[in-house]
Amino acid sequence: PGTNQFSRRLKAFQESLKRHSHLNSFSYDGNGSARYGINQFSDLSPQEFKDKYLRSRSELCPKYGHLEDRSYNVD
Amino acid sequence: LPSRFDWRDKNVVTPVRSQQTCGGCWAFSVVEGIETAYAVKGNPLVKLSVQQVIDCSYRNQGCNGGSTISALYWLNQTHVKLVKESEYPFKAVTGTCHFPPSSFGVSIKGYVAYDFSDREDVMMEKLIEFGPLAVTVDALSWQDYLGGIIQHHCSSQEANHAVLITGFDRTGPVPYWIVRNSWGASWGNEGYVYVKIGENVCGIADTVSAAIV
Repeated sequence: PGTNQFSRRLKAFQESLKRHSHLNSFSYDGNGSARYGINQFSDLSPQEFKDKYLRSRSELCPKYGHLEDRSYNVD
Repeated sequence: LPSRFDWRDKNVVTPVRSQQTCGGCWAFSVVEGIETAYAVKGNPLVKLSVQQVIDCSYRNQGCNGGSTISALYWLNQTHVKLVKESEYPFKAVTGTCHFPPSSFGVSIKGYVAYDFSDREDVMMEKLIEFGPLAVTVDALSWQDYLGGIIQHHCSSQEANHAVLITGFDRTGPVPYWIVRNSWGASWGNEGYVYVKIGENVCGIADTVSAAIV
């Protein structure tokens, strides 16, 4: 407590609580909708989370079509 | 198609890992897919080295990021043999590529990569045919995920995270993919997340790949 890091983490945590409330407002009973809440990432801001954990880049792949269905198992 | 299928039920999936603060999700999803594909062929289930791919896959940026397709391309072009994780352990930082003197190694014979964004029905067939599927997703909202089926709060065409689909479940009112993550077993459903099937939720069907062992 009292350090800059503590303040930053506390702020991120408080923002997380607001975010959880918003995310859970889309959940409906009975269809197994996702639940959002406190976990090991709750003291990270979204940007910190993205910088640390979301580092994959995507690449365009060919669309799967009926051509593949027809040609499969053909020499 | 069965109404439920999960490669974990065949005992060919290794335990959930944690990438810690290393941005190597792309390597985790590819290596974990190869582990299962190798075991499905009747071989023992072996934990293979993720760190080897992080250090050596030159088209990627190690713990600073990468792509599943580039990693598979590299594995296929070089025929590198992935060694056991115990011989080349995970360090959570990018290291210098090296080749331990090992008699054991798993290389791939090829790989497939497709966009199944409007063909998730076929994607289920391919999961059974090829083994687990490495996919990329928009996982920004996964920061707060606790459990249940993700149906909202993410986008297609904005992928930023790589994960591995091990199965699907269509027995309930909302069909879902069973997705293995690399954020440890304490996250989500014992390290797994469920994503709704059929609407390309989080872009899960945009970039789909599997190694052939």
